[in-house]
Amino acid sequence: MNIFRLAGDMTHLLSIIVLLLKIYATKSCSGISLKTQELYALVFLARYLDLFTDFISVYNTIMKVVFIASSLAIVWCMRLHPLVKRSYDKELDTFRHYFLIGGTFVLALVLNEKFTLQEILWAFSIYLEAVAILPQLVLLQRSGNVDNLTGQYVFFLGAYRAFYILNWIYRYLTEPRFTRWIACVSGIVQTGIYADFFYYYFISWKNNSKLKLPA
Amino acid sequence: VQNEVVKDEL
Repeated sequence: MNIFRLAGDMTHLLSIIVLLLKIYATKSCSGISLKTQELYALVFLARYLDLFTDFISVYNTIMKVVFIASSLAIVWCMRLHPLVKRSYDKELDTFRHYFLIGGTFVLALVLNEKFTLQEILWAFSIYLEAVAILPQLVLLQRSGNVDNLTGQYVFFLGAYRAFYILNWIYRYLTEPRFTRWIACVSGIVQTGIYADFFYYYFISWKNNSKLKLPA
Repeated sequence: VQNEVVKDEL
């Protein structure tokens, strides 16, 4: 464990806390894409299959349980909670995310470390996580103004993978046989997708203005 | 046996 990875995991956890705070405090999920939340739940379920078979560390197990539980709780909240589900922007959240699931699964069948179910699902979860934010970014562009908590949620979600890139560079330099190409390339693509959001987020922070994404 | 790269990252 190195400081970059710890910072990445904490930033990831922070993004989930900010999202839960927004939904709980405002009893509203306006501006949040249910499709992105469903994709994240799928990412964690596909990636943490080894939760009960391989024990890495207490930290690792606790974080996996927290990520799976929180992502399922958010999907449940947005689909079934009587008060929250009313504020879901159903007509704006129209990204065809099934194409993302299909495309990344086919890619995982072709590009994986080993042609075993667990490895294919792991690669699938890595590719899917890279594109999972797209429905959310499209929804933000459509809904025009972005409320602070939602903006912070997306920002922390992008920042966590940027920390992971520093972690992979650090591990590549310090550990003789460390190669994690699938996660590395996918993580760079994932962080790249946030680039334009980061740019507008920085501009809005500098001008102390409301975050607005161009349509 | 090539030791499996343990997926220790989240």
